[in-house]
Amino acid sequence: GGVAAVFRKHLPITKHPDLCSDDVLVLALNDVFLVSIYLPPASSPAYRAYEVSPVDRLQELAGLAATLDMPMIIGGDLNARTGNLTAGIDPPPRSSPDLTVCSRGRSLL
Amino acid sequence: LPEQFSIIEQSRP
Repeated sequence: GGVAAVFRKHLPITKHPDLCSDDVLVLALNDVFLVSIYLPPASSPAYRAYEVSPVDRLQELAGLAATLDMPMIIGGDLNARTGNLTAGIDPPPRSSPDLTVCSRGRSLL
Repeated sequence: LPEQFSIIEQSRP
């Protein structure tokens, strides 16, 4: 198990091992955080095996990025269904054929 | 992986 990122060699991407944990890979490209993450479904027994919950780590990273005023791009499988809801002020509209919103989706937004 | 790409992993036991 785990997560990975594939990128063009010429990009100045660095890994932040201190911010990484199981299923959370934290990279930086200049002043942007790039996060590759897997969040098992909320009810999954997988959470018992984590030393650091990837949900908690994502929350910490969002706080850190806000404190440092660094944008953060998150990619991965978050098991978060958000339907057509959007987050933030004046976000671009979203049109998804999946209209279901789950609790993880709501908390992610 | 094509030569112009790199991969960074965070593996889990």
